[in-house]
Amino acid sequence: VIELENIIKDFNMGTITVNALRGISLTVNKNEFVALMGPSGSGKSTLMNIIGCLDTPTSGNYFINGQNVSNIDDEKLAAIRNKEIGFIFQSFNLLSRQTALENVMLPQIYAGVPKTQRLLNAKNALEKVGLADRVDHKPNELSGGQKQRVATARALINNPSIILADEPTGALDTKTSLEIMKLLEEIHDAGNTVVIVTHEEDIAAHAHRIIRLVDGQIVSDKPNTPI
Amino acid sequence: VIELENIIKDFNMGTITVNALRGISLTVNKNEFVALMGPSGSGKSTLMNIIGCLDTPTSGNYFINGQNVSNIDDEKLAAIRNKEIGFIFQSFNLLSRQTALENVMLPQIYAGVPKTQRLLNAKNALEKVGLADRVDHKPNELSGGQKQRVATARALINNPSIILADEPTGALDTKTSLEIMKLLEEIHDAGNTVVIVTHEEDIAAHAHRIIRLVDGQIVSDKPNTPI
Ligand SMILES: Nc1ncnc2c1ncn2[C@@H]1O[C@H](COP(=O)(O)OP(=O)(O)OP(=O)(O)O)[C@@H](O)[C@H]1O
Ligand SMILES: Nc1ncnc2c1ncn2[C@@H]1O[C@H](COP(=O)(O)OP(=O)(O)OP(=O)(O)O)[C@@H](O)[C@H]1O
Ligand SMILES: [Mg+2]
Ligand SMILES: [Mg+2]
Repeated sequence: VIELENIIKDFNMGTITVNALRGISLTVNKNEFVALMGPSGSGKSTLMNIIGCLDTPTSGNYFINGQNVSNIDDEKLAAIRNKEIGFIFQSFNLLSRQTALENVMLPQIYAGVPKTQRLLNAKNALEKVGLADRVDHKPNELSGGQKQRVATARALINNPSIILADEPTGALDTKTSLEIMKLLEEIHDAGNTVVIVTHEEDIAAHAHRIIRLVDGQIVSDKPNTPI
Repeated sequence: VIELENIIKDFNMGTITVNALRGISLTVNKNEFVALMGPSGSGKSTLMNIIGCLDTPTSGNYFINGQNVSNIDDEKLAAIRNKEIGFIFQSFNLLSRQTALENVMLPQIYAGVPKTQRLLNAKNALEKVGLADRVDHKPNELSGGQKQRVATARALINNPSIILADEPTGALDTKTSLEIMKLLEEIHDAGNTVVIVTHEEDIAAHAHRIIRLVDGQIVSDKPNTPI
């Protein structure tokens, strides 16, 4: 469902070039649960942005559900992204002038879901992440962990088949982290594909496969018996 | 050095009021190293903002270095803040159009440090957090953990006597987290006061005292033997 062939990503900064990804080849099959780990700056978010169709590689090929997306135009890329992928960003990326509820409804506006239905769906999604009593708060009226959970609810609302979560529990206490991991496990059990970036071994332990990145290259890729 | 008397903080949202802090009384003496823990939404950042003179309580008194700051005007509050306190924000709060170096130099511009000196100080500060090769990157050209480290360097550059760190290692891998904790321990050993919010018991274990917050109230406050 995700196939990367020798993906290279350079950031050209005029005088210097940052080689963020130095040849990543990777296959993720349907219904896998993968954890991506590695030091700060090793290229995890850059890789997730390419997998999530938010960025294109400098060279190499990327096939999502068999379709080569490495060189298609932005409009086609956006269509695939909105239909197939739910992305939880490392820095949440919520709209600051919209409430939690409005932020979570956004993907369903794009999907053409009628208003009464998406209001209901959004309320349910926020309830699932423990934020039923925060639906009318704007992002600056929410705690760090609450913002993270709004970003999670928003990513899951269209029931995407591929979930990409960049540090989804980074701002959460242990109890709330486990609730979010349980939610991701349910989504995985329903047949979907989950890739999560995490720094914490305890969180990675929920995955069925652990891939480690160092300086833009995969250094290990092992199966894991989930806890 | 920090004295809070029955601090109450309400957020008035028109139809409802969020009682974020429900009567916090707390004393922190000079050269303490305190960890503040608690579930997502329990009031940690709200409390830190009051301690850091970024917000004022709804009621109650706050004395910093013996001076009552609960009701002074914004200008006096800002002066105390810039002189005494280094704050590492949970969401970093970097200026997006400025490089890492420029962001770190900012507090020294306010402190009137001459340009050649502050360029040198900023370079050293970034080196200490492992970002010597990222000085010219803007925030959107940095990874999550790199942004967090720029925020850390900026907070420490004026050698403040009170360091308030809201989840300073939340976006960092284990090895980099330990480097940052070592830096905070050095600052503590030099005679300064450190208060850190964290969700991770491993990080809290570096502190000499652990305070736990639930629903806007302190539920426990115990000494700790640091690792
Ligand atoms: N737009 C950009 N321009 C230049 N360099 C960039 C850009 N974006 C990222 N980088 C660099 O590429 C490298 C990889 O960044 P990335 O965000 O993928 O790291 P990461 O593994 O997600 O790190 P973290 O765990 O800290 O979030 C970093 O060293 C970063 O400085
Ligand atoms: N400006 C605001 N208006 C309304 N409610 C607010 C505002 N700021 C914070 N809150 C609420 O106050 C409570 C405490 O928020 P705070 O940010 O202090 O939590 P926290 O302990 O730092 O959480 P986290 O661990 O998730 O960062 C939360 O329930 C939050 O929704
Ligand atoms: Mg990242
Ligand atoms: Mg917080």
